[in-house]
Amino acid sequence: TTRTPQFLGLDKNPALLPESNSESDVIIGVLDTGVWPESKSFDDTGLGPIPSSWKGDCESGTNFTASNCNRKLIGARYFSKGYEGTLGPIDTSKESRSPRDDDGHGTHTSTTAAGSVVNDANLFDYAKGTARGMATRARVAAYKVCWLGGCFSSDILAAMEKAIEDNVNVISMSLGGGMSDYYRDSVAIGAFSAMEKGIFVSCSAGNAGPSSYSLSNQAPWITTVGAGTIDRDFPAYVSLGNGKNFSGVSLYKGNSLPGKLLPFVYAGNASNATNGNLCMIGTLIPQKVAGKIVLCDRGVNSRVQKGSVAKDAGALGMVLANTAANGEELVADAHLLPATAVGEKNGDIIKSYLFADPNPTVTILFEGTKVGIEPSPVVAAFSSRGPNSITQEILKPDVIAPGVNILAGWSENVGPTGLSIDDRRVGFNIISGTSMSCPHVSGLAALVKAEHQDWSPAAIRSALMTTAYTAYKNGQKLLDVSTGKPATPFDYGSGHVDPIAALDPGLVYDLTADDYLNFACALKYSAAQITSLAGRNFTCDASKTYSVTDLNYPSFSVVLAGTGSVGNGSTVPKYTRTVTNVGSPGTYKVSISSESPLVKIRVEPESLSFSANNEKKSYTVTFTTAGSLPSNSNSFARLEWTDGKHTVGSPIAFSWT
Amino acid sequence: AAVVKSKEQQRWTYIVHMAKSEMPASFEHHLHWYDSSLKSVSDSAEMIYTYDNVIHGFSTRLTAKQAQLLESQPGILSVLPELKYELH
Repeated sequence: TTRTPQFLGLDKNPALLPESNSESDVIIGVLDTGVWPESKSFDDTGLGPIPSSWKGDCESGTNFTASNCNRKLIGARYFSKGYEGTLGPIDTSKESRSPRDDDGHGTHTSTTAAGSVVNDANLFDYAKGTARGMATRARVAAYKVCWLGGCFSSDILAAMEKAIEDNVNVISMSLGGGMSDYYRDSVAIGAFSAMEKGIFVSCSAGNAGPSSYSLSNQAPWITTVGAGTIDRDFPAYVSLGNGKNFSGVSLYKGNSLPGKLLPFVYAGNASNATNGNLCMIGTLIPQKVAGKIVLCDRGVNSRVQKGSVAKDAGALGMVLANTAANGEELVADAHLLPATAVGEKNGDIIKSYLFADPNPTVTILFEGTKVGIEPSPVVAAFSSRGPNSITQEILKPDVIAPGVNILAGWSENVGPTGLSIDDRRVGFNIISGTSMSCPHVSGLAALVKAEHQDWSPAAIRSALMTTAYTAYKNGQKLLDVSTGKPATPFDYGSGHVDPIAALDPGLVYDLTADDYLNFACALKYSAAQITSLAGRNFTCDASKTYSVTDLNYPSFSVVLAGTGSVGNGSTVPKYTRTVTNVGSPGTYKVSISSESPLVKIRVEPESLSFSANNEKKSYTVTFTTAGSLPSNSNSFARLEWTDGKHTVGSPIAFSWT
Repeated sequence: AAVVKSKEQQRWTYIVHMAKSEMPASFEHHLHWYDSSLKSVSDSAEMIYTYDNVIHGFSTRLTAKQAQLLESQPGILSVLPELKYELH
């Protein structure tokens, strides 16, 4: 990627980063649409021999042989038996029955995690710069599990099985589906087994935001990653005939618009379809659109398809207006015709002009790439939000990372829009989603793993979570683009990742596989369900009282009884947490900040002294309610331990049910 | 009736979780046990994948009735229908 390494501070203080030898021992397995091995991001120049721990393979198939792998892309496999069992044999004229990426998504995610350094990367000159993955020297193993017809659980499970056998250190999965109980969810089941073998698993949180309870991949042994923006934009202004200009974004490159104002039409008024405003295929009337710029509303079909529909109808350009679902979030696209995307507010004003003026006119002014945009990051509107719909007592997502307008490697079997009619071919593409934020965290986890080879997946996640930030440099809280207001831990979890701080977190909240099995006992899973989840027998102790709040998680989600419910004005159970010192000896003192006077938070002890590395100390947090709020109300607080050098932060979310 | 019959014969992919610790001693290898369990509900069904690390079990294509029957067999933890995931 370009820009995100700088945005994350990876370009500063190279002395703080792990030594290249230890980084090159880390293997990241990416389960996705496969890989485009010819991408410059898989150049293996300067990399040493493949780690001796590697047990994987480079499988051959359609347009792919073992020689496509090298010392960067060390493994490539494909899993299609489940897919073919359901949908029939793969049509190799449409997709490769091999690890080759015909879609681009898998190449984008794997190069984001661990792509080599590539100078002068860009998409049509946009986002130009030196591209690199988060862990430039880590090795990549691609496991193709997603096909034109989707990603099937039997294939995903088989790929995770192989990735574990192959000895990857990190698994990155930018996919999800449904909100099943953990013992029914193949990703959660596979991730449990990986975690037990010391493999860090990061997954995308999903793009179902800004609705609440919209998260995927919520199991506590998975690191769940939401998406934020970076300080880069691609402005393309809408200039109306009334002299007013409105900011938008675009990645269009191609024939320019005529240097004059053009007739402007609302798609809803250029269609006989009830949803004509959405520019769905076949809904625009060419006679009403030809030679004009058309305004389409966002939603239902893809943004780039709307541009294609407008172009096919003879439009010269398109303005794409957000609706309430997306608010002011601007996602740039490499449209097939001159087009720009505007936020809901600007869209509404532009539509008012369109409806009021008998002869509306417009043009679009493309400004290229701008950096230093503030505020950044802001939580992306599409990023899925908590609370956790399966176990509300576990706060998810865990963190956010860059996921909007990310440039990374691409498949040359497909154009940048992904549309079949797009015959442009690019080495890099700019796309958005929690799919893009997840591999950022996978790569950063690889860096932490390289620096601390003996750390468990939970310790690595803890380091990423407790060092994440929730405020801008000026002290203002991170914003949510969907509301324009301060975001909450249900939007960003512990905050935005800060990898340099994560390399030296001071304290970590560690967890073992048995801790998670105790958690399963607290969920009252049956013996069969636990065996299904863990792949081994585990007996819950009938004499023991289990609680989901006992899980030594680096964040807190406290569920309280709402107005009229039993339990008002009471003390909820104590939360006990154990921190492990991974820094130098020192004394940490606690501080609490809370926005709710209704919940009193007491931490005991208020200070923790460590005299040795790996020393563990426990503390308890008691939440006493002085009143209650109506059901579905939320409030938030933050607990921080600091020794003057490190700050170990935990968000606290209160939910009144 | 033909439609109902056709629906009954429709096969779906299932992931079968086996309780490996309950494997009868008469089987030398767990794959033989898996195969025997599968054959007890369907002569024609084949294993798509076998799993040893993430779970103990296999995936296969069965009718809904066969899946239900398999789930009631000893040593079967669960028979979960295939789920489709999507890229984010």
